[in-house]
Amino acid sequence: MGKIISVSNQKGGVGKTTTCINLAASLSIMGKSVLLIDFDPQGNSTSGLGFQPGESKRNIYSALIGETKIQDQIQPTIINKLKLVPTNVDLSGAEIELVDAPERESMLKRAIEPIKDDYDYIFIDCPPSLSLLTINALVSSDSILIPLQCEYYAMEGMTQLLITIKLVKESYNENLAIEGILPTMFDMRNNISKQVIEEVKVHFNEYVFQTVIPRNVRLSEAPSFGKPVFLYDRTSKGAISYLQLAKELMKRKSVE
Amino acid sequence: MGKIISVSNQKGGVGKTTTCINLAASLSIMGKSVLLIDFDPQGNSTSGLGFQPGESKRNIYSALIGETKIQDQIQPTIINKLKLVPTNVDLSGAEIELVDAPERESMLKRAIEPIKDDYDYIFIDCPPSLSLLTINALVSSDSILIPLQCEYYAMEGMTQLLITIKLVKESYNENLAIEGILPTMFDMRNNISKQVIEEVKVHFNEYVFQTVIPRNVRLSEAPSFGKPVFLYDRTSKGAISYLQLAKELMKRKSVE
Ligand SMILES: Nc1ncnc2c1ncn2[C@@H]1O[C@H](COP(=O)(O)OP(=O)(O)OP(=O)(O)O)[C@@H](O)[C@H]1O
Ligand SMILES: Nc1ncnc2c1ncn2[C@@H]1O[C@H](COP(=O)(O)OP(=O)(O)OP(=O)(O)O)[C@@H](O)[C@H]1O
Ligand SMILES: [Mg+2]
Ligand SMILES: [Mg+2]
Repeated sequence: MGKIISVSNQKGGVGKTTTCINLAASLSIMGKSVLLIDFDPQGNSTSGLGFQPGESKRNIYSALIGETKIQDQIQPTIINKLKLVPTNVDLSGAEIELVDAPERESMLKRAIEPIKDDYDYIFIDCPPSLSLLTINALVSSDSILIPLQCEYYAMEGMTQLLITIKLVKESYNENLAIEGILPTMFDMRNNISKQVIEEVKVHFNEYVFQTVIPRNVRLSEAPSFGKPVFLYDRTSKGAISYLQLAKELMKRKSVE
Repeated sequence: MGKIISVSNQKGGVGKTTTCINLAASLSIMGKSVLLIDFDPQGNSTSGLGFQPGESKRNIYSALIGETKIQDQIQPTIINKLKLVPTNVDLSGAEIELVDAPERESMLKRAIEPIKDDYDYIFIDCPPSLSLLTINALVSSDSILIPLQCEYYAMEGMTQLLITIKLVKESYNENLAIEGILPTMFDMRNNISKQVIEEVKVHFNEYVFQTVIPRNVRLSEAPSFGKPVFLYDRTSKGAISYLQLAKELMKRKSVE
């Protein structure tokens, strides 16, 4: 039933967290039941939804290491059908702590197992790296959604990311598919933006979402109010583009 | 003689690489001898200076693990007094490979030792994480320069970063100082930008650079030509602000 989607790209600041919060919120506003797991020790998905990382007793780290049940780490958010598993700083230690753990790649998969059919969608917000945390997320997922900032350095990392996806698919999770590549922070006035879209369509056309997320100041203001952009300014280009993305996602089958 | 400065912030996309390339270039244009070490497996400092990561035989990874001498990994760049130690994808494996190495935190420090007095400044471009690679960079450095994007999530990570700096100072490198906090991507039209500057001055006033780097499209276009912004468009606000930063850095003593 539930579709588990990792939102990942090792390039930093490309809109992973912004996509997680606003796509999850848009789907839940349209009646889907959605869980967002903050799997980045920075805790931006947690704070972007109005919670201080570490403040609540609930967090993904204790469920990851098997100390608690993930059901007990789920907290309600400002939107009825959207739930969050927050993070705290303990997660940043997990990279080194888990290196010698048995089946270290599948710890998140085991933690999520009991609740995976309780939601229509489960999103995992990943840190900007291809480390053990991100591998855990990919091993647990049905697919990966790749935000691609419309800037020069953005295309550089794609090859490395696709190699990692292939390795995970071959060794740990043969069902891992690519949900799609999402152009973000598109700016009409910037030549590079247009070049990146053209280039990504040349190399990866079948993966690219129709929806393009524009650079929109409302998207960067909303987290300071602890709200998804739809609740902050529903008429903004940012809110409209993420609603459109949610509709496109619901129609799409992920590409193998 | 040489001052070794890590440019680091675990928040992604805040302008670490852009600061490394353009500050290093500005200092070398003003007559200082500068080395830039690309210590991020993404290789954006390498490609931003016109080289394809992995293409050249030279790379920091082989010197890090002691296979080669760092002197043999240094390559000239488009600017006479600016040299680069490129990276390649091998570096991404180092995180997990080095976990059990003896004195794993000091491997970069040992690698840099033979050349540290050959330059006026050595910059280390760090990945967006607080992992073993970043710890290695901090252990090798005299100081850390922290780019701070003028956006809401930017302030969130500061506490965690300052804790990490304190831990490194206590356990591995008592001389590690804070070179400064550099506001980046400042946008006059965006309220958040002004709020972030005000807030960072309230909490960390003695560390904040006078220079503020504005959001400037020339800075994001320059890397696609493999050039620092000064050689791409020397009249741009981006080029002028990094020259100003270089002058400020030369005057400043780092804050203990
Ligand atoms: N379309 C957009 N328009 C304007 N600002 C945006 C947009 N998307 C994201 N931002 C802002 O850009 C910054 C980076 O976005 P975000 O934090 O979502 O990226 P990320 O990939 O999750 O970063 P990290 O790699 O650190 O996890 C944030 O300050 C965010 O508010
Ligand atoms: N002042 C600026 N104005 C406009 N664009 C900028 C500015 N500084 C950086 N950029 C652009 O923003 C993006 C992020 O910058 P950069 O890659 O330097 O950040 P980073 O911190 O090194 O990212 P990562 O965390 O992935 O290493 C790049 O596309 C860069 O060209
Ligand atoms: Mg994020
Ligand atoms: Mg960088």
